Amino acid sequence: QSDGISKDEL
Amino acid sequence: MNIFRLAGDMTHLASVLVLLLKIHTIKSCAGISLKTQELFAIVFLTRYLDLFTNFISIYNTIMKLIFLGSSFSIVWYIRRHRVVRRSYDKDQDTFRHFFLMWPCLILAIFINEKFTLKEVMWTFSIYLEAIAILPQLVMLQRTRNIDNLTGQYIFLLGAYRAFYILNWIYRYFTEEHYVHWITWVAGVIQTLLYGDFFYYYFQSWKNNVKLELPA
Repeated sequence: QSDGISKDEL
Repeated sequence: MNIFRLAGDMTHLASVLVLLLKIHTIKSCAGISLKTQELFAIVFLTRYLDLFTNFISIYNTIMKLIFLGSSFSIVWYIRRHRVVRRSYDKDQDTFRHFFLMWPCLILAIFINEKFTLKEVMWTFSIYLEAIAILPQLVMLQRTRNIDNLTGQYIFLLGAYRAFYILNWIYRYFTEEHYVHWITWVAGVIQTLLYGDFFYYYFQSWKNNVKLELPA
């Protein structure tokens, strides 16, 4: 889902 | 975490440390655009809203704190430090950077992955980061003098997003459902903006001459 993955990058 | 992303984060870290080192040791911010630094501070502020609510890892939290701390201290140095601020050349740093923010905000409201405040703010930070370097590049064209540390700072800053592009390619092929067009397009645009600077940086490095940007 969109929320999780992209937020683990700085 | 993959090697490209680690290299990207380390290059990004190196860029802010080079800048802090320059300003702190020689007490000068000659050739540095305050506006670009203010935009980066806003980028980190709007991107790391979930700093205390969404724990990813120790590394992630520490790096976020370093980027927030360094970007705000650089802005403080150039604005407030009694010695450094005298070397700030505001007549050359004339880019209307707040005009840059509105298109990013409007775009983030219409093009995002989820219409929530946090996601729109995060998307805004992605768009803003892509163009935050513009005031600095304009200032360089104007002043034409690039001291080594400033040149290294901009080179590292451009290289970090290039490493991130490799990271996105790697993750696209190794993780299913890893698709983030918004970040990818903005990241490519951001790296392209450094394109001609890279060209002249390598020319000067290859010919071992002082870095000169054409008028």
